[in-house]
Amino acid sequence: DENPKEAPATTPYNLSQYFKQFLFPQNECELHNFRLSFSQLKWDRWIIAPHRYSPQYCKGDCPRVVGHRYGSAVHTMVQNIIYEKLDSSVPKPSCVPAEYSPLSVLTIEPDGSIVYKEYEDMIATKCTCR
Amino acid sequence: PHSRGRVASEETSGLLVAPEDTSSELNPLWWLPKGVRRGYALLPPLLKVLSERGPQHWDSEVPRLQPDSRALRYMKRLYKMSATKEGIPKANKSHLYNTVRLFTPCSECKHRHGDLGKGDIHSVDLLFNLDRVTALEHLLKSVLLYSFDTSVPISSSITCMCHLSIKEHDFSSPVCPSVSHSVAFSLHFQVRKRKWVEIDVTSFLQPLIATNRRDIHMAVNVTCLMGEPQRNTDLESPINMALVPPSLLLYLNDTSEQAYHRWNSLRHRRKGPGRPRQRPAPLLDPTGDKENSQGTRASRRRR
Repeated sequence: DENPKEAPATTPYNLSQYFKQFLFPQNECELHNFRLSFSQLKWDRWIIAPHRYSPQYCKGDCPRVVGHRYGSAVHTMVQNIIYEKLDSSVPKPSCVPAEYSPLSVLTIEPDGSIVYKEYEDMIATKCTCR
Repeated sequence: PHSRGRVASEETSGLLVAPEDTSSELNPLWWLPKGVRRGYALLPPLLKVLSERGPQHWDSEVPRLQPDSRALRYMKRLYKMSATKEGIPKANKSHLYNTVRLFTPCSECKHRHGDLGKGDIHSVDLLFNLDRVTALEHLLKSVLLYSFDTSVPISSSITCMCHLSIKEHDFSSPVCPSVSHSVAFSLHFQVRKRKWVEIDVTSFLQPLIATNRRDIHMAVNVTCLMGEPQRNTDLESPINMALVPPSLLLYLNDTSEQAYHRWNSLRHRRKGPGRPRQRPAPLLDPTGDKENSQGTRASRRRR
């Protein structure tokens, strides 16, 4: 806003894109889709179901002041301050999964028996910084 | 036993190391009591493979016996009923199990059956090996699962008399096993498109499985006739039914940390101050059938 006259000469559509980058910071911590099939891992001989598995993953920068958006604990901000002010060998907070959902798997055991089992924490559903 | 603390999970994840090198103190497993190390050996294959180092482990050629195609079909159907298309356990609160195991009788015993499939009396000698059931998998329900082929038209009534007995091998006479306890009961059902009959043997097997018996030897006599005993109709001539030796289905609750604990997550979702904690009704059928069977029974009565 030093030179308001020099605002970029853009079409209205680009303008909304232009302003959006301030509302939604780019490359910040968020959940990313990732889908694999057990045949890629050559496990489909003994994993009968599901055929596909979407574990997802978290990736992105953690903002300096991690606020309510990530539900991060206060400790996350303290760690940020330690990194910036006291000891930069202490890592910045990382973008990690915060919540998961389970996965049901049907497999053939080595003895030929068949097992249906529900596993905890197999699909990331939400990310946080900490 | 289920702690969500990250630190705890770091410790447990330290458990997830290939057992091969437990000989050196460097492997944290070495410090564990032998029983716990054995527990690792019985980790579900999925987690063992996930824990093994390096891709060359991932396509380990562990020889696997191929299951019976009928059994596989049954378990695929159970999977569809219990999980969504994405593979997430369905949120219906009625089933308590988080593990279901299906065992087919060991092949050696089958040879002893000889003329199975002729006439109406089926006597089979079954030996199930339950080594895959871990100490943390607690039995909720056990079912003998019959699949039968018959020319009997669908929706006709069949009554079967079953005699079940458990055989004990004691050292004094290894050749002739003695019968420890037996039970006789009748089963009445209507022939449906999917020709499965489930015989609930929970109370019969519970004492054995609770004492960590892993080899279950039983003899099953089944006689099936057409008709319904309640209606005093003369039970008609025996049915020529080809009965395949039944599989054994165990509904289990795995209390290990890796298993999904439905009640924990439901409680989380319902977490709110002041909301009374809800416990599953103890009489709730672990497979959720009773609710259905109530409904089914009512509709059957109506029919």
